[in-house]
Amino acid sequence: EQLQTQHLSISPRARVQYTFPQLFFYKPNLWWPNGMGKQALHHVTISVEVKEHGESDQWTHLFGFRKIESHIDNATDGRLFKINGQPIFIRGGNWILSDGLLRLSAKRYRTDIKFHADMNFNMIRCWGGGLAERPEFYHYCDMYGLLVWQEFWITGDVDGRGDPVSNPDGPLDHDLFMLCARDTVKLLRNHASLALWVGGNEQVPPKDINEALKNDLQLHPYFETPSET
Amino acid sequence: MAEIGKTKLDSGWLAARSTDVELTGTQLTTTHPPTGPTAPWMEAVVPGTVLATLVKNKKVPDPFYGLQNEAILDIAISGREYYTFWFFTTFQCKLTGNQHLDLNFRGINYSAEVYLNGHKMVLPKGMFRRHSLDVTDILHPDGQNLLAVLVHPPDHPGSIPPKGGQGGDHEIGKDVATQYVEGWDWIIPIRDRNTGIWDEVSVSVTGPVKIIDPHLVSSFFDNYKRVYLHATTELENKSSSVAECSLNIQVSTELEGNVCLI
Repeated sequence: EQLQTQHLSISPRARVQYTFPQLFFYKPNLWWPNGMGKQALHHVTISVEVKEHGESDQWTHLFGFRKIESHIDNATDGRLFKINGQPIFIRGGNWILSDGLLRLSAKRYRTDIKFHADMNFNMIRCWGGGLAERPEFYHYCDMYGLLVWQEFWITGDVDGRGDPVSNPDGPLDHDLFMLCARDTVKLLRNHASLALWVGGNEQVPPKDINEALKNDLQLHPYFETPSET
Repeated sequence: MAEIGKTKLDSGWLAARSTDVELTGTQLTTTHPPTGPTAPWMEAVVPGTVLATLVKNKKVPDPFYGLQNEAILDIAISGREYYTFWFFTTFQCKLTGNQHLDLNFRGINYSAEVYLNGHKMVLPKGMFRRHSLDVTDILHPDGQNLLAVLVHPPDHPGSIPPKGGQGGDHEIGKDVATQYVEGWDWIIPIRDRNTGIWDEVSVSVTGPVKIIDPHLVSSFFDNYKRVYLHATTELENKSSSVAECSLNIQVSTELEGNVCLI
């Protein structure tokens, strides 16, 4: 549906950030959660060719056009979600991890996640005491329309509200926590199913970590555009 | 010319307890590589954990049957060395001209030292971070490369109180690692605290310029009729000369069946 080529020079040993001119689509097939419509996914391929060398690198991803919004509803104090402007009743389940010895396989993820879709769920919550789930997990959530609520690695029991009360200030190395969080966001951020990042389970992360996460994860003002004309 | 792209290293791995191996990482990846699954070496589960490898080789019973987990030594009693393991494999790769090779680890729990053809590199602590090493200059000329990884458990594995409980003594919370491993009301303590090369290992061949972590965002107008795709990516020029690049982005949608519209 779209093909665009840009030319740029990169200095020796340099690392640069490049943004393509935005690509326009008229009424593309949208991605919808399980039970609300199809999970339309588009193949996006980014490749780079270098003069006098040829193809240098290529990256592909299955991308879903969708807009996910959520806010706390004053009446119920619960979080309300909207997908592509349509309110959705969340039917979700808890997820800890696929296997206690981390024998994670695409086949197992596909089976587990299809099972959730067959149970008519439309969200999976990844508990903070488990893992930041893997791209294969998210791939099948994209395919089967399971929205994902992904928690970072803080739990009430271990971080300040357990018995005995321990780690009131979370992990020893907050910079390491943020480095891992930022790298995890880069690993997972392009998946259509990723609906919500959550600081932790039954506990707010330590203040500095929570502020940094909120700051890094806020939607860029550029994209804060109403969907109306 | 090696083909551009990623190759997973997910077979042919060996593992051995570090205290059973006298050799250094440099010796393992030059003069004394292990020849096969003969003691103290065994077939390894990669990606996976130390305990997954031990269960596969029947060195310990499967912890998820009956009370068998009680028969497995907990790291709090054995000490961290007992679950500090070597993982070893080989891979073939011959680059040409201006090609580059990265060795990628998508998840290590909790820290590691990597030896490739005798060269040592350190993978810093943290369970949820990727590591990518440019190994272009240390590949073997004949294409056959020897890789050894010494994986260390989390710094604070903690110990399990007699009454168990949510997250044991909570020590694991001092690290940036999964917290369920000290046991919870729904799972037994994991004896090695999920130490290991727990996620994908791969090598990726690129030319002089590498694409890093593209970010795709869509914005919507006119009630979802007018849609834009915004794409940002990092690019790294690994060569010592200016790279004149053509950067392409292509979006295709899969129609019913296997017909693709571009």
